[in-house]
Amino acid sequence: MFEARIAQGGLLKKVVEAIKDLIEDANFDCNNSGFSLQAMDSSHVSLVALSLRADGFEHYRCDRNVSMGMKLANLSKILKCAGNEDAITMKSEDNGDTITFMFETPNQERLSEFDLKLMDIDSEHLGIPEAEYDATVKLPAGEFQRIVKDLSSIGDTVEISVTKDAVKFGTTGDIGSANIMCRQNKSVDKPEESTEIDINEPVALTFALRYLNSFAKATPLSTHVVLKLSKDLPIVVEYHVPDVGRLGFYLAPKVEE
Amino acid sequence: LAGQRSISAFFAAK
Repeated sequence: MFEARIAQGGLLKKVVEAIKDLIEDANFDCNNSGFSLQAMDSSHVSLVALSLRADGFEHYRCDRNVSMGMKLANLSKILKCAGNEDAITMKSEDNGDTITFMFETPNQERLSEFDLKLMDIDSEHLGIPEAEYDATVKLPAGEFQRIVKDLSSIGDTVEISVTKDAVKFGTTGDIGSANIMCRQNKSVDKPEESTEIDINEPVALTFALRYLNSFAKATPLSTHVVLKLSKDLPIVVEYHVPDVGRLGFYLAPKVEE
Repeated sequence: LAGQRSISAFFAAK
């Protein structure tokens, strides 16, 4: 059987809210080492990869590898019934056709149980090679969210260019153009406001803002977002959940028309 | 989505 309990149930709620508009349904794969998901959006332009480590859970048991297909909209409906402070326990029997979610209030006075029907989902798994990137930028997640939102009111795509001192986000549209530059700032007083750039090679790539806006829905998960860029390769937009795992988004670059 | 490449063009199926 599979059984996992997470004390910060709000975290699971945030993860599902971050991906439910991008992917319709997905298989949640569970094994000894943890709980993971990999899925492409319906137009196969972007890829979501979630991994939550077994030791990030308060209790974790997975007797045999299971793959549980769920419709994200339905999972979201159920998790919306959990309080942000609730502990959440997920349970499923081997070869079972449902997963049970148990929500427990911090004072343990209210205990709720919801069963979600599992589905058979055909999904293609892609191998993501470990790579060294031309540039890695770590910036406050809220800052990134604001940048992609603001630029979306001007254009459809953003050129992200990274040099050793700064990262620039630029767009052009019918009404004009916009450029936002963030300088490297390894602020020690307020680590949550730091912007760090690690660069092997200056790089500039163009991406669809619509997808970056969608990825930014993961902002509540983490103080910082990490952007990894290499020439002609997909961007990685990564949110780290301390002590628990990561949610990564991959987006193919736009090519010159 | 003009000029947009598919993500599966970059990563091989497992």
